[in-house]
Amino acid sequence: MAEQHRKMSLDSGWLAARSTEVEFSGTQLTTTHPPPPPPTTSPIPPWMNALVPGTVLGTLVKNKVIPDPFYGLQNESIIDIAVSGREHYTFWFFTTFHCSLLENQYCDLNFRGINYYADVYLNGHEISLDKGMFRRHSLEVTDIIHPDGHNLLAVLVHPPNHPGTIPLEGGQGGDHEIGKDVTTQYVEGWDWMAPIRDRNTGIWDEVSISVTGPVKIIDPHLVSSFSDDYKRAYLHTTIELENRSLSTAECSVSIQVTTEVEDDICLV
Amino acid sequence: EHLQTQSLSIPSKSRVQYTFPELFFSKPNLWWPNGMGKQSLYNVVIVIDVIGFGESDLWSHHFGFRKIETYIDDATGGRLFKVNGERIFIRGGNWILSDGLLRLSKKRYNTDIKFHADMNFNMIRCWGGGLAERPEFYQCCDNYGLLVWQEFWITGDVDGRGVPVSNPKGPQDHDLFLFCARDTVKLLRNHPSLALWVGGNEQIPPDDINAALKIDLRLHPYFEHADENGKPIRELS
Repeated sequence: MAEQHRKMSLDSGWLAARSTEVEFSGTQLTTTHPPPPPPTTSPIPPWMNALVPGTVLGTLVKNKVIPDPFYGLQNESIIDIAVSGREHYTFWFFTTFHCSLLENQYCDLNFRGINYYADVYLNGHEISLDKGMFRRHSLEVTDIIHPDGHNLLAVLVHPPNHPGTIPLEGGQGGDHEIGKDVTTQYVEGWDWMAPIRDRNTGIWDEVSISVTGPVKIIDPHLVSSFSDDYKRAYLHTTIELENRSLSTAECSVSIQVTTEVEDDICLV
Repeated sequence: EHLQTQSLSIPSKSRVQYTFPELFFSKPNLWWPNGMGKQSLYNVVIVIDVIGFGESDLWSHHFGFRKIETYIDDATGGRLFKVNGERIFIRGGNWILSDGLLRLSKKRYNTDIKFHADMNFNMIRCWGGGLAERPEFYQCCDNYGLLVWQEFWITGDVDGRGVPVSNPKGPQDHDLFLFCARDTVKLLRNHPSLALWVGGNEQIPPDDINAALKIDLRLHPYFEHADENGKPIRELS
């Protein structure tokens, strides 16, 4: 599993609320005027404890607002996005986190998957994330992070643009509208699956903060080649490096490959 | 011999690509699919130090030495797979996702994939109407020796078939599809369990998407060097 330098997952302490029930803007939610609702065990409605990573439906099930769709015919009692409209499943997600930076350190806010697009607000600053379920977003937020380490993050997540409608008789892929977007397609229902009412809208994969020095490693690529009937192997490694500082970075870059021969004993 | 350090100078506010000199391994422990041998994994650590600052970034990943070949057999018309030169009889399962509300935990992935391995499977096919699976999924497949057949997001919803007729030209935004495909490849490409990329479910993507995917996923020319007999000097993983 890839590990980034000083990476912190933001997978707890999230709140969520339906966008139509929140009277504040993203800027207001992430500044101290008015104070945002702090993550608590009993949040004040319309806010509820959120499942991040997860979907809107996952959060609603977690809070028992709707029944678990995978038991009996309970999915029938959950309103479909085609009936409710996209606003019904457009949700705010909110959290706070601590991150203080030293001199010449840089901070990224990373989303590994959002379905379908989002407006991110961090300490009053707005950043729009483009559509697409299967893409990562890495936002440099060095200049936005509060020096005292206390940061407010709100994410307004929008459903796919073409959630489609489900024919009464169900069927393969509903009315196929979901295929117009770059998102998962089973959510309109298939021959083996009932429709997913929110079309899997949400911050569905990992959210993290990573802190690096002036130079950041991006997407290494490891390839092996062989000769002599697999008795000889070569590891080919390519990386991207980004220097974010205002001066040329004189660096040493190293690669080390180890194997664990026994528990806790590595061969270099 | 498995540790190497190089000096670099990177201009301010710039992004560069760097390729290490290749690392040599004598008689490496190979990664094998479930039932054919051990799933040997090496830990690769890359560190960048900046003079005057110290350690700037670190990246690590488990890596397995293996070579996967696949082609359509002329005699049978079926797809054949070889791993490390050995033919393998594929016993596969179809996979959409671990949970319909995307409550995807490492524990759940581990349980699901171990179950596949316990069933004596050696491949999982990630169906195009589901997810491009997550790194945690692939990590479990690395550990348990499940080869992964990963499809992109083309199904009957985007091929002009069905009632009502679906959009015949694939997703509306082809550039977005390709952007997502490229980013997904970068996310998953270092996992030894990743065996095959497929354009979509039971069909070929629209021509422009298919052509772009084929170009992007083609063999790098470096690995196409051949000796005087036309035989590749090295065989690509």
